[in-house]
Parts: sequence; structure tokens; C-alpha cells
Amino acid sequence: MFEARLQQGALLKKVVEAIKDLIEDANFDCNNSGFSLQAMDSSHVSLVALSLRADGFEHYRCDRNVSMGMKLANLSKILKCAGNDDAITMKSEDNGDTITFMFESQNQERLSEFDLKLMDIDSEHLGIPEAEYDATVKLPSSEFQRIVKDLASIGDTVEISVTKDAVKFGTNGDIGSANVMCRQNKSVDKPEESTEIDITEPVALTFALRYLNSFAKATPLSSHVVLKLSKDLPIVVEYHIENVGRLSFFLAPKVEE
Amino acid sequence: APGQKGIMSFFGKK
Repeated sequence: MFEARLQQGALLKKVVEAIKDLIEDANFDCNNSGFSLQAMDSSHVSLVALSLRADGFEHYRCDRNVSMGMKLANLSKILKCAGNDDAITMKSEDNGDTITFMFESQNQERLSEFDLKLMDIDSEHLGIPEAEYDATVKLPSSEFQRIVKDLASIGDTVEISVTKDAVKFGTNGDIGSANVMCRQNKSVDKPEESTEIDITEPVALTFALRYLNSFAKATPLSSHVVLKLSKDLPIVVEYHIENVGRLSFFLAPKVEE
Repeated sequence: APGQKGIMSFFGKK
């Protein structure tokens, strides 16, 4: 059987809220090392990869590898019934056709159970090569969210360019253009506001803002987001979930016609 | 969308 208890159930709620508009349904894969998911959006332009480590759960048991297909909208409906301070336990029997979500309030006075029917979902796993990136930028997740939201009111695409000292986000549209630059700032007294840049090669790539705005729905998961860029490769937009794992998004670049 | 590459042109099927 599979059984996993997450004291901070809100994490699971936030993960599902972050991906439910991007992917319709997905297989959640559970094995000894943890709970994971990989899925493409319906236009096959971006890829979501979630990884929650077994040791990030207070209790984790997985007797055999299982793949549980769920419609994200339905999973979201159920998780919305969990309180923000509830602990969430997921349970499924081997070869079972449902997964049970148990929500426990902090004082343990309220206990609720919801069963979600599992579905058969055809999914293809893509091999994500281990790559050294030309540039890695770590910036406050709220800052990234604001930038992609602001730029989307001007244009459809953003050019992200990284140099040693700064990362620039630029767009053009019918009404005009916009540029936002964030300088490297390894702020010691306010680590949550730091922007850190690590580059081997300056890089500039263009991406669809629609997808970046969708990825930014993961902002509540982490104080920072990590952007990884290499020439002619998909950008990685990564949210680290402290002590538990990470949620990564990959987006193919736009190329000149 | 014009100029938009698919993700599978970068990451192959496992």
C-alpha cells in the first residue's frame, strides 16, 4: 500500500493550485524515494516536474511502485476542503481504484476523509538531460511574479538576458515596450530580498509570457525562484520547497522565424 | 504560435 502524511498539508494545496491550470490530468508516481509527477501542458510547449522526497513526509510508506492518474481539477476540489493548517495523509491500496485524502485539524478535533477516483492516463515520460546552464539567477519569487505579470500587459513574449551583474526582462507590444532590470544584490540583512547571479556565459532568450505567468502561480511555495538558462535550450523555472522537494517548470524558447 | 518550439524537440521520450 501507499501511505504518506504531510504535516504541512498546505504545501500540497499550493502545489496543486500552481499546476492545475497548466496541466489537465497527470500520473502521480510513488516509489520508495518519494512522490513525483511529470507532465506536459496540452500544447506540449512546457513540462512540469514535481518531486517530493520521502524524507520530507512525517510518515511515508510505499510497498510497491504505483502510478495514480488524477484529473487536477478534481484533486484541487478535494484539497480545497482541507484547512490551511491541516495535516494531510494520502492513502491508497495496491491496485486500488481510489486514493483517500485524510485531513486532520491541528488540535485533532476534526478529521475528514475524501476519496478520489483514480483514472487511467496515458503519459509519456521525457528524459531531462542533466545540463550545466550558462546562467543561473535566483531572485525573490514575488519579484519574478510581478515582472512577468507587468510585462504581459504590454507584450506576449519576454526576452530574458543575463549578464554578470544583472538580469533584464524586456518586451514589445502594440502600445509600446517595457524593460525591467534586476541587479545582483546579495543582501545579507534581508536574505529574502536577495538576487544572485551565477554565469559562465552571457545569455539572452525569448519566451512566451503566458507560460511564465502560469508558472508564477507557484510563488506561495517559496521565497525565491531559480531561473536556469542556456543558449537554445528550454528555461528552467524552479521553486524549492524547503525540506520537502521542488517544483520545476521547463519552457521551450521562441525562435526567430 | 509562430516561432514557438515544442518541449519534445529538446527532451526525448524515455
